[in-house]
Amino acid sequence: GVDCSADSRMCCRQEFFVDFKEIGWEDWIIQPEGYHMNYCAGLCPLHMAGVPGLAASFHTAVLNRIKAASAAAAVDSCCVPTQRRPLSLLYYDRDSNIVKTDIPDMIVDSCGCT
Amino acid sequence: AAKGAWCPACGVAALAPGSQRDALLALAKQSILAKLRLPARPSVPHPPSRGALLTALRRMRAQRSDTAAATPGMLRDPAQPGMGLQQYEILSFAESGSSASHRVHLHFRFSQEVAGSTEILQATLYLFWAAPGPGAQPVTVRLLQPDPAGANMTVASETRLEVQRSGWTTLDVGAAVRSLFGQETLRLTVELEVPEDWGSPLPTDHSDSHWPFVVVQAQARTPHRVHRR
Repeated sequence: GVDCSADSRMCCRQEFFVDFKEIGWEDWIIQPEGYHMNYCAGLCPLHMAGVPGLAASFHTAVLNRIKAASAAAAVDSCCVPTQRRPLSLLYYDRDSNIVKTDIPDMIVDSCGCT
Repeated sequence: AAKGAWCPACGVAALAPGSQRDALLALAKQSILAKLRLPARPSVPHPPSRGALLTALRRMRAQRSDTAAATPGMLRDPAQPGMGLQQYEILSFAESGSSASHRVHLHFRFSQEVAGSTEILQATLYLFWAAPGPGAQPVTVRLLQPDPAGANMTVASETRLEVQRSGWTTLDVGAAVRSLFGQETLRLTVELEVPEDWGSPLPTDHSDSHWPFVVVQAQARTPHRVHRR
């Protein structure tokens, strides 16, 4: 996958960190200190379809050329997460019990084109 | 969407950076509360004492490694990602209820959010006995449940222990918590009865690191699957 930079236009992972202290949640969420709510953004023209990140093989390159050649007749694909991992939380519930849970698929690690 | 352009998918104009950040923060709050099945963020908690919390977390870790060593592969490790179903470990400290000189009621509360959407894998009550005195001392632990016919409580189960030295005791309360999660009042009541000469079965100070607690391991219920014929 590719991480977004200031001038990237193609599909990439945009990092976004939510600081629980900033949103006033640090009193009931014990750990962690924040949430990496990364998201996918950017263009997926046809020749990038099916490419999670950089083209890495001759086969991929040829396939891309074929797709580019037929671009006029097709539409773009979407920039979506290709790898995700759980968000582990330790928090107080409303009875002041301490709850530990792992919420699946909450953190985007990499993006690619469908 | 690029600056000044429209989002090709939803047709919304690109947001100014400040309002985009506000929108993302709002989305983060909504997403976390939804996944925790919470209607809103819990009110300001009354955290247990630091000593009690550290002792409880240490006991939980020791219990988990004992269980894993004794039954490899039998008990699903809640910390193991990728199990698919969301797992919870809930640590509830006792609230002291009515008491006599050598008998006391302990209450453990559980929230509807977790109770309403999970199945219990295991529930363990942790009790600490301080310097019981010479020889084996009889202690009785009763699990009480509300009497459907009246305001009193009935004994759901009774366990007699012989305490010979100071230290922690664990008791399986899975069945009691499981039956509790199906009811309105999500409160487990435990009655401790110790010999007369012990005095109170509870530490005198609520911030004592030997305060009783219950650990529940639960797993999100498997969603109801509709099979297409």
